[in-house]
Amino acid sequence: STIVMVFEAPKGSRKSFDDGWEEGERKGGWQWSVQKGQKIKYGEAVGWV
Amino acid sequence: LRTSLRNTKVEWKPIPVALGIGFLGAVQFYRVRQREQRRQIEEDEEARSQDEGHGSEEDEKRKPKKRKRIKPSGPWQVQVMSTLPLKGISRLWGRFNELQIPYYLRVPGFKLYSWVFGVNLSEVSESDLHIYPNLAAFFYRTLKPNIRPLDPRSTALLSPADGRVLQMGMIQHGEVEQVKGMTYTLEALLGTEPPSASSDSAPAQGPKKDAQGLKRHALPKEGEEDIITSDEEFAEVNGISYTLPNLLSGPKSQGGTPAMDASTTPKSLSETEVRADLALGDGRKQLWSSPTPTQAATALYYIVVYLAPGDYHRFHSPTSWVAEKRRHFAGELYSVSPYLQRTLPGLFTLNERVVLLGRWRWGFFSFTPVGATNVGSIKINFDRELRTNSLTTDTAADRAAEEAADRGEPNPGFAEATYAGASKLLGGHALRKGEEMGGFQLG
Repeated sequence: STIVMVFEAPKGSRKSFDDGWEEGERKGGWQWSVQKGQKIKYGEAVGWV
Repeated sequence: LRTSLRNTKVEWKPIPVALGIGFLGAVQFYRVRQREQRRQIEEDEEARSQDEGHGSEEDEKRKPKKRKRIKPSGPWQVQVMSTLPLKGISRLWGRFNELQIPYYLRVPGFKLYSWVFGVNLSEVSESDLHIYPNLAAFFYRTLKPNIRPLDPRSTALLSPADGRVLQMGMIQHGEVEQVKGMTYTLEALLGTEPPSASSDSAPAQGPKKDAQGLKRHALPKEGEEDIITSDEEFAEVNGISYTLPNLLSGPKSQGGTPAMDASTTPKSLSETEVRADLALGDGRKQLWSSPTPTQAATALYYIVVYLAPGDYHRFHSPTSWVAEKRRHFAGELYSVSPYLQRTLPGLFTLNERVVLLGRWRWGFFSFTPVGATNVGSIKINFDRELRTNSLTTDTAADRAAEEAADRGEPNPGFAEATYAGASKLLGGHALRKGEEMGGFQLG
């Protein structure tokens, strides 16, 4: 079985937390935190804004 | 011969169960084939009569069109598969898995299943596997509490279930980016464009009073998304008029500044309503208290998570959002294994699926569990009417087609329902991050 999620989010940028942004800062957009083919568990983040 | 018959002792033996089930399967298969051939002949006759131009245009439109059998294109394996009665097989598989397993065979049976499909039994909530009467119950098992901690970041989107990320990316031009060589149009996958652009539940223009006399704010049209002017009257409850700023912070004080902060919202809203509004309001608060993110460019993203047979098959809400509509596509039940995804273009638009449409803090949000042959039943906890992979499914789809024909519209291909009740003001069913939404069941 499969689950497909389609959602709207602010356009992403290449920056990420490693650049020292505080969580919740409006500077970045959508960021993926998973890769294709990666095994994932319920509760893990697939991405964040 | 007469004496031997008379003298021979008659002994009755049970026919092996598997033979019986095989026989039933064959009978069902034969019957479905007959029905398909009959339907094929009818369709050909219908097509021929259309060519000859019999019957008036109007009659044709009014006569409910029979649901055309979905004929996928693809290599010979797919053609063979498309002749199989997949729904019949799936329902038979479901029946088979609801058979009670003898008590002493349960533990070795489930351990064998876990060994074959890689189930981690240490995470299962019930340590005594005897509790599960059959494989269907074991398949729909729950996990131990707190065994899956949720990602603490408030802006994170969670994985709804255990599985593997098959594909993810941005949606360009309304098309889901190449998924292993296949391109889906968003419209085919979800039904029509996202509700924000054409939500027919929204009044066309201006706030209107609904049955309880509540003013409903018109949902924004394309291009005006989510830009709500801060002092526009949003709703009137119990004689108190609310604007968006004070919906979260209570009625205006004389000076026009919000009299209370969000934590002391007016008592007249029930707790769930407030929760729903906060689930949306959170986002909206950001809409009006700081430069709105939707004024920043937004894009549509998608992710596809594949659940293997051994995975935990309940799914949870990946974020706080409000589900407004549900579109149930009766569809077929091809396997969604990675092999078939590679060989069957448009698989997800063919299979039975339940599209939940709604909104989260950044705008449109949709959640679509897609069924498969072995797990054809999709359960949504808060949707009591939904019946998937059952004869009533087909009738629901046909009924939707007939209603559309009565309205003179093309067949939408799905049965739609709108969720209400979480919030009198906004409608929809509010879901919290991590809340269990439902799951997949065998058959």
